[in-house]
This record gives sequence, structure tokens and C-alpha cells, in this order.
Amino acid sequence: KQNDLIDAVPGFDGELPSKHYGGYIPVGTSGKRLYYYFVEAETDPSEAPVVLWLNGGPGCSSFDGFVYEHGPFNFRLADTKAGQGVKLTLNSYAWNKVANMLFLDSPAGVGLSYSEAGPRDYRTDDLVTAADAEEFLRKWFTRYTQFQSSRFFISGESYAGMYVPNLARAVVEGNEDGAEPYINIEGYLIGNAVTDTEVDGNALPLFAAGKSLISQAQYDTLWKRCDGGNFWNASAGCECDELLDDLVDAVSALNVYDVLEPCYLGPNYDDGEEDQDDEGEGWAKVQGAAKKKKQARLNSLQKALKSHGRKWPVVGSALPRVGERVHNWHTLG
Amino acid sequence: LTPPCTDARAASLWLNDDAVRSAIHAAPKQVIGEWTLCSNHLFYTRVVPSLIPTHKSLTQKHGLRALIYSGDHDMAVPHTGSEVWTSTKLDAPETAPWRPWMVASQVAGYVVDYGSLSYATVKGAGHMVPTNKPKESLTMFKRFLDGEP
Repeated sequence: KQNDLIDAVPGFDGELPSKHYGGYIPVGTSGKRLYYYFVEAETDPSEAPVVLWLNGGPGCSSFDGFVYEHGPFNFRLADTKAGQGVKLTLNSYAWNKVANMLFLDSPAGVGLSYSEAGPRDYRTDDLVTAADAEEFLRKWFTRYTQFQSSRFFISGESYAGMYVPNLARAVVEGNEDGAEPYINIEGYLIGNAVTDTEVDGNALPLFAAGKSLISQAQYDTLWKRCDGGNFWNASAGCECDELLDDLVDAVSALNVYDVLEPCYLGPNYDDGEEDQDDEGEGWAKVQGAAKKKKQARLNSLQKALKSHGRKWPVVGSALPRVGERVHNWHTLG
Repeated sequence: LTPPCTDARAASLWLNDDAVRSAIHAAPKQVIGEWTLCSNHLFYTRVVPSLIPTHKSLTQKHGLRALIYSGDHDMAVPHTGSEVWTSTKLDAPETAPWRPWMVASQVAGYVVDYGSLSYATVKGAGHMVPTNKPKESLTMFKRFLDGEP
């Protein structure tokens, strides 16, 4: 454990507000080594729960959560004399404000996790992934004995909708079978969780109609032609399948992960090789287009509000002072 | 390697810096190669078509608490699917109805309880909820850990 203690983090100036640990734990017998980054809670880690975080994919690194979602730092690209660098500042909304956060790259072959046996160990499935992660957890709690009695939760998002329940089941069943050490699991949480082939497969048309990305008439036709909303297993070439293709075309220019956000590099960009110059130019273009779109939206919002004769505060205008009464302000909630 | 629309430059630069690898005790690039947001080494097979029976078992038989949440602007795993399976496939009674949940007097999303499993939306968030709504996410996370409504 002491060998895994992180003294300082490049890009961050100052003292870490809690203890950080990083390192490998071997699982299986063929040389798989799973990487973890553990951030102790900023207040009273001995009383705070331990929460495991898993990103999805399958195949995506949990450093996505660490860097972009709820890790201890905000990461910012910065120009330096030597080129582009990364500056780290403390994240006011880091989840380790209230919990001991354990980020795990899983399965082997993802992120910083690997196998000494090489690619043959990167062939895996839901159950092997869960079994390896359970073994990791029991070894981790053996290394960090002071957290063995802590309340424990498993969390994640996306394809971790598969990882998390499978791992929770492995932990529960392992506990029942007497596996050591006992893991004091209390619950789990999952965001935008992949769960069920049929239900997930039927979700997009209703979402697209509900967000007005397609018309209600288009949705109604889809519903009828797809056997009353049975979208997920349409036979190739049938009318339902063709209409689903139309739907996908209609939304394909949007950012699939957030229909309100601009799409970095465009939705069809698939060049795995990174070219910083091209990326910068592409990003600047996307940002510029997004800025114009945003201004257009603001203009139309202001026109619409004027036509209703209301004095709504809009983005960029002065906010009301404390105690100042603003007509209908509270309905903005 | 990188999902569409995703800017992974900061993470890629940082995690492929030799000094960072050394500081966080990760294997060097010469041994395990470049860090990428998503792996192209993996040959992964999905063998469990549905996790709904597992959710039922974990929450109804083994007594675990669960929070399923959705950023309501995500189109990759839309909230419409999660709402369907949590409301109709768990065979669990609704113990608290669909209602707004608040952060600083603002509606942060909606939540409904089915026994020890809650389903919540986070308004205006995409697939990576804490990225878009950090304050609301931390509040939701803390309330769940503390067993608060």
C-alpha cells in the first residue's frame, strides 16, 4: 500500500487535499494486472463509504470519470513554452468530497490495465470481467485493511450497466460462499445504464419524438410499421427497418452523448491517429459554429419573450439582486 | 479509440506523459503502449442479454439499495428505456411517486421509488452526467449514499 502512495501529481501545484494511491493488483493466473487509482475522501475517510467507479464501453477507461466527470481535479489544456500541457485545479464537485473513490480500469486491456500474457487475455466477456473485478476487490480490501468495514458501493455508467450489477452479484454470492475478506456492500448506482437488449433497443424512437428531433407523425408511422413499437429486432430491408434508418439519418448530425452539446470533430470522425493541428482547427470551427448557433437561439428567445410582453432575465443580462422581486422569476425553476 | 463527438485530448496528453505514468505508478508506454480513452485491444462478448433479473435479485432478495439515473439529453442510452424497465419490469410496487428533486430551489430532475431501487433523471445532462451537471450530481450522489430521499 505504501508503495502505491502518490506524493505529487504532475500538472497540479500544491498539496493534495487527501491521500491518493495508484498501482496494480494482479488477477487470475495468466498475468492480468488491473490498474486502480484511489482517492481518499477529503473529510474523515475512515467514516466515509468506499465507492468503486467503472466507465463502460465495453473497453473504455475509468480515467474518463477521473478526468472529465467527478474526479478530484479539473483538467485544462494549456499552452506552454514546450507545447501543449495540462493544468490541474481542484474540482469543487469531486465525489471524493463525500466518499473514498476507487477508479478501476477493467477488464485487462483497457486504459492502464494489461496482461503479461498479451492479447490472448484481452478476449473476454461479461462474466469473466465480473469475476476478475471481484478478485481485484477482495485483494484491494486485503491491501487496504482499514477500509474492510467501510460501507461499500459500486457505481458506473453506460456499459457499466452490465458491469455493475454483474459485479454486485459476484460480490454478494462470494460473501455468501465465505470468500475473504467479506465486502460490506450496501448498494450500487448507475447512470444511463445499458440494461436490456429489447428495452434499450426500443428506446431511441420515443426519445427522438419526445425531444422533437423527429415529428410526431414520423413517430406514429414508425410505431405502426414496427408492430406497435417493436423497433429493436426489425428484419433488414423491411419497412420498419427502412423507417428506422430514416430516423437515424435525421438525428445523425447530433452529439449522440448529449443532443444539446456541439459535436467535437463531427459525429463521423473516426481517425484513431491524433493530429493536434487538425484537431485544433476542427475544434475552433466547431466552437465558432456553436457560438453562432447559441447567439441565434438567444436572439429567437428574446424575440419570443418580447412577443409575450414579459421581462424575463436572459443569459448575459444582469441577474436580480438578492431580495429583488422579479416577475415570474421563480417559474424558471 | 475515441467515441464520436468526444474531446479526449487532455486525458490523452496527461496519461501519456512519462512523468505522470511514473507519478501514479502506471506501467510506462514502452511496456503497455499509449493510453486511449477506449481500447481497440479488447475482444469483448456480451453474454448477458438482460440485467433486469439481476436487479430484481440484488434489490429484492439481497437487500441492496440501487439508484438508476439518466441524463435526459443522452441519445446513446436514452432515459426512455430506463424509465420503461424500472417502471414495468421489476415487479416492484411504486413506493414514492414521480416527483421533482431539487438543488438550491431549482428542479434538478425527477425521481420515483420502487422499494429499494430509485430511478432519477438529471435535467439537461447528457451521457456523462457529472460532466454536465457537477453540482447536481454531487448532491444526488451524497443523498443516495446517505440514504436520504
